[in-house]
Amino acid sequence: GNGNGKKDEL
Amino acid sequence: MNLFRLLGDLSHLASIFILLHKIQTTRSCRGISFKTQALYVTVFVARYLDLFYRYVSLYNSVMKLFFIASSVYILYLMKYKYRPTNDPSIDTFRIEYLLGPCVLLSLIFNYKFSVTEVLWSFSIFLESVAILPQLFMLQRTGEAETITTHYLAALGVYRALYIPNWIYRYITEDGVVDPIAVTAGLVQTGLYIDFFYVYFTKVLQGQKFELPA
Repeated sequence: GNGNGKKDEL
Repeated sequence: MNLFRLLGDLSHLASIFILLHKIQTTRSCRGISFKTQALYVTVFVARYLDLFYRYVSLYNSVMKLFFIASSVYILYLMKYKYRPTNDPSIDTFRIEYLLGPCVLLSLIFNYKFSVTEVLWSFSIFLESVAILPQLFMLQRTGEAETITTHYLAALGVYRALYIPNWIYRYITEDGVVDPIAVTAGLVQTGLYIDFFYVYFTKVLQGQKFELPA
């Protein structure tokens, strides 16, 4: 999982 | 980066160019909600503060700068250059009913209780409902210029394409999922369903965008 969110999206 | 996300981002870019084109060629911002545009500035500024401390890629940085700059420019056009064509009396959605709950939600649902993470969450929640003053205005006037509906359609397509992007990423990136972005994104896309129905059945058949009385 990715708890920090997809901060690579706009 | 996958095709869904790239096409989604390009659709988002296109929507802004369509909006600018509409304002410049008709020399008017009639039919455009200032409140929605102001909410988008808020969304972009709150989310893209990370330009100062997180580098993702050149593509990512350029897009972020473009979205901030173009949304501020649109506000300028509406507030100054084409001010007489902006009619606040039909832009009556109460945005405090959006801002309040979004602040509250971002304080509850965030990935870390820090200023930047809460602002990020806030921007995600606010983006999901930022189109409501615009849709409310459309509902109120019952019609829209065709170019304005193309703007809204491009914006809706951008949101819709992020959904297959997330599914694709879930599959290819080993179960990676962003519950905040996905939940808000589904809500946001849902808001366009009624609009899309009229857009596909009327505007794309060559008719004017008109809502039944």
